[in-house]
Amino acid sequence: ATVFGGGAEAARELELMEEYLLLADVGPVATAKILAAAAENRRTVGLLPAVRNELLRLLSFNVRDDKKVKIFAGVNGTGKTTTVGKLAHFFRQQGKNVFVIGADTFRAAADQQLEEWCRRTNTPVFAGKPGSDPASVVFDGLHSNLARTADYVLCDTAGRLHVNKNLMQELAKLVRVAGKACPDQIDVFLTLDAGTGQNALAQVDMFSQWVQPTGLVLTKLDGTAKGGIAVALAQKFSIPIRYVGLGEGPDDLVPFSPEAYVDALLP
Amino acid sequence: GLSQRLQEILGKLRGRGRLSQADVQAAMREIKLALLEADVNYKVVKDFVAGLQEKCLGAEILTSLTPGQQVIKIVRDELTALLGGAASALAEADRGGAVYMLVGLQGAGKTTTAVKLAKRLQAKGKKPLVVSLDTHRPAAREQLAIVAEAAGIACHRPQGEEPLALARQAVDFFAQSDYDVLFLDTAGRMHLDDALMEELEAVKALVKPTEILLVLDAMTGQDAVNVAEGFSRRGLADSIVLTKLDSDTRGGAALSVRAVTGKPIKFVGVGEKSAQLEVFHPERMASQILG
Ligand SMILES: Nc1nc2c(ncn2[C@@H]2O[C@H](COP(=O)(O)OP(=O)(O)OP(=O)(O)O)[C@@H](O)[C@H]2O)c(=O)[nH]1
Ligand SMILES: Nc1nc2c(ncn2[C@@H]2O[C@H](COP(=O)(O)OP(=O)(O)OP(=O)(O)O)[C@@H](O)[C@H]2O)c(=O)[nH]1
Ligand SMILES: [Mg+2]
Ligand SMILES: [Mg+2]
Repeated sequence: ATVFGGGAEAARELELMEEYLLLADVGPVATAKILAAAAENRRTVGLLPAVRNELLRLLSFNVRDDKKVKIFAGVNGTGKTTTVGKLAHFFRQQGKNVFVIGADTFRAAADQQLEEWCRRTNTPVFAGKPGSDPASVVFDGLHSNLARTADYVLCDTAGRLHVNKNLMQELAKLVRVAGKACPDQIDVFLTLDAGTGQNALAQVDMFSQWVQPTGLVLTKLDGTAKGGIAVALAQKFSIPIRYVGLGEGPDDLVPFSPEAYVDALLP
Repeated sequence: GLSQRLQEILGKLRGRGRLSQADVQAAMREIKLALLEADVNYKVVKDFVAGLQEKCLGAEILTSLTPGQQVIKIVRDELTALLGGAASALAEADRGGAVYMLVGLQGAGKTTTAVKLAKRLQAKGKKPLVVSLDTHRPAAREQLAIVAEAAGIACHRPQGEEPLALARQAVDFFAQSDYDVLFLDTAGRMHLDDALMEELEAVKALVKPTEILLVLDAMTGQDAVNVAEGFSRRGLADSIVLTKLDSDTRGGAALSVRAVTGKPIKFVGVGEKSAQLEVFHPERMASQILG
């Protein structure tokens, strides 16, 4: 009966699916749009497959380039430093030359945290002195020989709230300086905690007003949070999700797979 | 925001008598949407709106208010009542020094909050000491030492790599000292991780804390109830600290956590500096959630 779209059973099925998506942090706006889109195909394939198809459609990003310099930015505590450490390891395992720049000159022991990660993963690192200007650290780092000869340069930055104008200006300047040093070679990746709610939309919106994010990293997807905010983000912005964090160890980072993500998200 | 939406659907006539059934249903739909957008947990929203519906159906609209204003007032009062009603001071120790543990997910703000709380107590004449039990995160103990020093707070650094051994040394040192408050910073962990949750239970059994504070990021979404319940049902959350409320997050996690665990939200973090900790104000939180 549900396949033919009518009746109480179909309504109940829809209601359960709506609840499921809402509990996963897809949010009311994106959930409504997805269910509306799925309604079209529901009669032929059933509700769950229709929703699955719509999610896969939304999350299949067209990743055009893989830039040499990757700057990691995002709100405090979302996993930037750890992601830099893991990604350095990931690329090193592929036999790539990696250089890390620590441009978080604000947070206590940020340099030590990053240096420890790079020691464990055998990655050369230039951590800026606490208190120094982050853009200058990036400038110096990118003009070094290690940066020139690297396949990838990963740059950590200090956590910042998207509503803090001074810190957003600082980030914009840092990205500009990087762009001057390495024209057309810059990726800006925003880290987002998978447990974040609808505020992630404001975060991506505001970061996009100051810099041009070219990728998202969804961290801490190893918890009970489903990271459904990624769906809402895909609905509203077209920034590809590039990597997913699945834990605190060096191997706990994987390239984003729409199928894996959707399979884990849906019942 | 919600106020405006309610004004639009319920009309602008003041003192219109009682809210009609249709009015209330329309209002409940808007409120449900607003609360979901604010990250209040879906199940908490359903219960809250059901209770609210009762209150609104019986309500007499005050002559000075429009129906929309009347509904907003009821919602705000209900939210405030749910969020508040608890003392926001830290629990006092029965005798001897007080020991507080900070626990929570990775990156929530525990280390920063430990020093903030210590600074707050120092200003009230206490002699606080902070100790990190985090042997997992690279440079975690250095981080606490640096933040504590910058804030003028004493930080003890026992030797070793086992959290339980560090905890034992911390309480022994504390007992022998003339510090009167001890804050124990712990490593971030998922409530899903049984081994790490048991580790925390072992620390609790050893140090017998006066209070365990669950530190939670205010931008947490639907998962906030799972986190809070995960810690609370193991006796690992006596009260809550919400961090990063200096962001524009609506903070619906506050309502979810309070509704599901009943634990009081005592403090909120409003910045990265050690002075940026405030006492939790339920009415302010209610306004923030309603947007
Ligand atoms: N479980 C889990 N923990 C993670 C993951 N990524 C990062 N973490 C943890 O989250 C905490 C914060 O990570 P950081 O890398 O310091 O975050 P950050 O964005 O650099 O933080 P700030 O520099 O303070 O803004 C650490 O305890 C990490 O180990 C992940 O994918 N899963
Ligand atoms: N803006 C803002 N940032 C905060 C607040 N509280 C903490 N932070 C920042 O959030 C990040 C994480 O804080 P930590 O204290 O390292 O968090 P943690 O819970 O100890 O992290 P782990 O030990 O890795 O689990 C840091 O960049 C802090 O400066 C707050 O109230 N507002
Ligand atoms: Mg960092
Ligand atoms: Mg910490």
